[in-house]
Formats: sequence, C-alpha cells, structure tokens
Amino acid sequence: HPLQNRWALWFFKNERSRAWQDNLHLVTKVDTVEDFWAMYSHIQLASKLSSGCDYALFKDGIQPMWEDSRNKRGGRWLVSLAKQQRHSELDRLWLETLLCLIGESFEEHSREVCGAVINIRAKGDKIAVWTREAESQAGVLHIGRVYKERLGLSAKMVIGYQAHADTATKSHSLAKNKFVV
Amino acid sequence: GKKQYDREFLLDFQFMPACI
Repeated sequence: HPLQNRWALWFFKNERSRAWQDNLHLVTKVDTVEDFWAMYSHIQLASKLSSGCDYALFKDGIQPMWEDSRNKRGGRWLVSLAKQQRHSELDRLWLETLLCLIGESFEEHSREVCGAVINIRAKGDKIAVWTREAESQAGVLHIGRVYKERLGLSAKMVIGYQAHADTATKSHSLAKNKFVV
Repeated sequence: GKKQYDREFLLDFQFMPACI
C-alpha cells in the first residue's frame, strides 16, 4: 500500500560537545503503509527517549530544520504538553500526528505539510507539525483545525502557529502566535 | 490518484505480519 510521499525519520540526540547538525541522524525512509509500521514497531516509543532527544518525520528531501529552503518561509502548529502527559498521552498524540502525515489527512493542503517533530524535554514535551508557507492562511488554518480535531484536544485548549522566522529571531517562549485554533 | 488513508485503515496494518 504505497504512500503518497516517501517519508524520512530523523533522530536527534543532544550531545553538547558536538554541533547541532552532527547530533541529527537519518534513521530510515518509508514509502508504504507496511514499511511505516515496520519502522514504528522497531523504534523506541517517544515516551521512553531521554530528555533532549527528538524524532522528526519529514517528506523525503526536506531536512528537519528551519534553514531548509522548503521550511524557511513556513512555521509550525505547536502542541506543548504538561510534564505528566508524557506517561498518559504523549505516545498517542505522536502516533496520531504520524498517521495524519502519512495518510495525507489535510486534503489538498497536505501538500503544504513538510513534516512533524517531537521534542522530549524535562520541562515539558512538544509536538509540532511544520508547514512550508506561513503566509498561506487558508491552508495553515485548515491544517490546524483538522490536526486539533484528530488529536482529540478539547475546544478549550488553544494551539498556536508560529512562523519559523519569528522563532529563529526571538527566544522560543517569546515567538508570537500568527494563528490559533 | 492521490493516496489518502484514514486512521482506521492505517491502524488495521499495525499488527499485521509482513507478507513474505
């Protein structure tokens, strides 16, 4: 069962003695439903990773960094989790995110999706879906609404979209939301 | 055509043994 896109899984392990890019490793690429599950069942659950690690699943050819030409004008829908959600919800939310990507769940706006990243951090884990053009409001909002519904987030919980250009020039906590759903 | 798969379809494959 071929996927619409080939996807690359990346793993980041924070070793401070090395440059950021040297800590980023390409794990494997998948382009069928069957290969996706083979990969998923072979790797550690996100909740079992140590703090400072990331997984990223990106379309083949796009590097999981905002500097990539297909990311730099884009941004991300960011889901910030409370510490206790690592044990209760993190793996479910990340798997749901992956299924949204490989299943092309955002209709014609799936073309706008670049990938997704999960950051495992002691102060609170984060999951984000990256899209390629922060100015394409209709597409970004459609993706955000579908994504929020697929994650099963309550209407009261607001998630925000931040342009990478803003995230890159300000500290993460100060980057403002361009859109919210 | 465009290959879209809903979550239930994808989940059906999770524990399926690989065909040899």
